[in-house]
Amino acid sequence: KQLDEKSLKEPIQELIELMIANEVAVEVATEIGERVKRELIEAGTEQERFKDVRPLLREALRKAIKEVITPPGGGIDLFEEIRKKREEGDPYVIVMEGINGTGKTTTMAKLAHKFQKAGFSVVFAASDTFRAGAIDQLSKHGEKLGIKTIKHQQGGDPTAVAIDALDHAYAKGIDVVMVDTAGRMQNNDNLIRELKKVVDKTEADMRIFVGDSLAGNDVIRQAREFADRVGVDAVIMTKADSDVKGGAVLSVAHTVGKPILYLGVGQGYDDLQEFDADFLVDQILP
Amino acid sequence: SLGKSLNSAITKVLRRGPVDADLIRELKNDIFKALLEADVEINVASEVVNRVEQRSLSEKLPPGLERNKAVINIVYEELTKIMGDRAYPLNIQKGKTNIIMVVGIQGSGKTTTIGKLANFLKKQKWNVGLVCTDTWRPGAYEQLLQLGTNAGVDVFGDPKQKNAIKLATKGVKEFKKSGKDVIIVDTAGRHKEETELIKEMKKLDKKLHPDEIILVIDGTLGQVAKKQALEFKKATDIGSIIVTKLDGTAKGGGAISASVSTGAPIKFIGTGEGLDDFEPFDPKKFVGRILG
Ligand SMILES: Nc1nc2c(ncn2[C@@H]2O[C@H](COP(=O)(O)OP(=O)(O)OP(=O)(O)O)[C@@H](O)[C@H]2O)c(=O)[nH]1
Ligand SMILES: Nc1nc2c(ncn2[C@@H]2O[C@H](COP(=O)(O)OP(=O)(O)OP(=O)(O)O)[C@@H](O)[C@H]2O)c(=O)[nH]1
Ligand SMILES: [Mg+2]
Ligand SMILES: [Mg+2]
Repeated sequence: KQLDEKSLKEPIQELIELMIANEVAVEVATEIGERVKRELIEAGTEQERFKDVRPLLREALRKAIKEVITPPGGGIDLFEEIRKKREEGDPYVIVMEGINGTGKTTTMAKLAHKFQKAGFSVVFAASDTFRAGAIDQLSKHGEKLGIKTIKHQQGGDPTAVAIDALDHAYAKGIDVVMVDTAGRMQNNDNLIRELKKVVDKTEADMRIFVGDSLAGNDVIRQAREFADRVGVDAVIMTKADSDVKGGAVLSVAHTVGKPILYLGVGQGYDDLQEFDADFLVDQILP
Repeated sequence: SLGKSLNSAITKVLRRGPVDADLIRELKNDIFKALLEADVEINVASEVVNRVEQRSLSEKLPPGLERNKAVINIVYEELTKIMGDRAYPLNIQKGKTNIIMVVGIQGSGKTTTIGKLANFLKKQKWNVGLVCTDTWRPGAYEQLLQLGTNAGVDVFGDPKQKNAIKLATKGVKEFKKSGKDVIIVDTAGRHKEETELIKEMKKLDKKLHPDEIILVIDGTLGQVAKKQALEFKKATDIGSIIVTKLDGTAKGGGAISASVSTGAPIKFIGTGEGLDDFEPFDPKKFVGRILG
């Protein structure tokens, strides 16, 4: 007989709650669950009488989740993008963005380490000119990695630092300019405007939203605002080494529709892991 | 906002006439969804709505629109009940050297919060000293030094020393000598999977015998808050919680879940990056934030 609202309502609700328990934002779990239910009904899907609808529903949901976290154009090949820019004689500009404490500075250092291993040259822009110890923190990473950090006075203009680093890259033929920015709440209009200025004036090639895998429903509000008001080209979710199922990754992917570049899996320079979509689906809906 | 969705849920259900079990169940599901959206842990949320359902069915509710208010009040009461109904002070006493140890997950806001707490206590005439024992994060000492200096308190640290325990004992010793009556010890961020770091935290606890261990929790923390907090509680006797980043849009349900499950009361909240963005916890105000 055909699947209908009555036969699917409770089973889909169970799966939505399972996704929520596995850290997916309520809005995202509900949207994906309701959409799958609707599609099964509209497709006139049939099933033997008295057969349990749950396995079929689960499989359809897993497929839907996989689609959300697999971007339509395929991923981004960062190394290829950097090479293309180098051929045009321009440095590749990356700006890290996100709310306070998600791991932007540490992630930037990890990425820089990857670029160096691939043979690219990097310069850091210490555009977090606000937070106590921010310039120190980035400079110390720079020293450890052998990367120059362009910095101004604390309290200086973040955009000026980024432009200074860009000039330095042109002068010295540096392949990648990496701009570290201060954490900011997405509902702080002044700080969002400040970040937009950095992105616009440097004509950033890659705006990376850095999100915390431990975050709950707020992560979609963060991702949405940064994507709408500043722009996001790709995502890195950090702290995936902590005991998380990874629902937050799905929430962000669903909200911004951009590729998940990497997962941060620790505090060391090598702790950046390629994102595995199948693994995440198994975590969220085993 | 949660408040809007909660209010409309209650209005829609109760406008439909006499209260019956089906209506209350529908309301219960809407409240459950609203609490989950506020990041309240799923089991904590279902306990709360079960009690709301029970009370709404067994208590004599007033007629008409007053019924709305009565149910909202029950939700409000059940939430404040799990938050603790009053503000608890820090476990520090004048006339002795008090040691406060601050722990929490990476990036939750420990170092920034310590600056704020130092500023708060100094204004209350405590003689405060800060000790940096974070040997992992580049620039950790410089960060605490700047915050402490802004708050007008002394800061002890030694970026060359890689042993957190040695830093803690040396810092406490020096500050005891110089007559501090509150010493706040900053620690490196850690989560429960990092067994070596959890071990280090236990060792610090044993060495310092803190009068209070504060768990700093990021206001954006989601469903994992409860199990993370329980692990911290298992390792060290968490006395209280400070919730940060509530100037953003997070509702703080994770912190509530952490407090409920560990029994550690929330004592302060962080509402920004500045030294004064710091308030003693007010359970009624917090529930008001969750309910919009
Ligand atoms: N376990 C773990 N810790 C991480 C990871 N990424 C970052 N961290 C830690 O999280 C903390 C915060 O990292 P930062 O790089 O300072 O974060 P941020 O976003 O730059 O912070 P603000 O600039 O203050 O907004 C540090 O202790 C990092 O070591 C990760 O993937 N796993
Ligand atoms: N907006 C806002 N930002 C906050 C608040 N509390 C802390 N922060 C910011 O959050 C970020 C992380 O704060 P830290 O104090 O470095 O966090 P931490 O727990 O010491 O980090 P680790 O030592 O790396 O584990 C910084 O950018 C702080 O300024 C708050 O209440 N509101
Ligand atoms: Mg930073
Ligand atoms: Mg710190």
